[in-house]
Amino acid sequence: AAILTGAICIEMPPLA
Amino acid sequence: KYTMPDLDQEENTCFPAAASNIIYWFGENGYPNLLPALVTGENRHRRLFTKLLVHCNVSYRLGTKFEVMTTGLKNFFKEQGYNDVKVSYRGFGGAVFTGPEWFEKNGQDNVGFILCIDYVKKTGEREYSAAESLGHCISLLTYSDNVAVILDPAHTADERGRYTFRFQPVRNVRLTDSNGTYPLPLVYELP
Repeated sequence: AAILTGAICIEMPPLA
Repeated sequence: KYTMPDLDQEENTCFPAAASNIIYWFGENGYPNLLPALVTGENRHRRLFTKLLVHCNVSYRLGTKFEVMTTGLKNFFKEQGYNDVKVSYRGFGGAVFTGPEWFEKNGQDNVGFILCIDYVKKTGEREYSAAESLGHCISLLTYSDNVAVILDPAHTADERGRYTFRFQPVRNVRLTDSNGTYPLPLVYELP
């Protein structure tokens, strides 16, 4: 089985 | 993020490959300064990958260290002129674990995720043993209600591509590795 060990979130500035 | 391009990884470069896939998507969807200038005869996606390779200090032999992933990405975004990008890591080795509700933000056009996975064996009820592995990184295409479609940047000769899976959060588990057994607040089980 695979297990997610973490995640990186990228949040760009909101589009106008 | 369904139209994300799929650059394949070389050797131990899953992190910059997965990151370049989602960042290229942002480049084509509202953030054009993320994309390298078009030069005849060159592959723009490959040039973006190389920039991330350098920023994140990636080794073809050893891969990418967790602690440089977020700072490397932040520095890349600043170099491209985007100073207000938020890059955050939650999970193994970090301070905060998170439930799957965090991934709902992937539905926003300005938010994307890179999942950092490892392979372990289930040895009992809420008991797991760690496998010898460098870990792996993949990109999230869509997510809803514990069902994710992911893009795996695996080597061309392996099984690169898109996969759908349903995962189950399991809380308060124990993980055994070569250093002993210790508690983890959360893992996601895959079938």
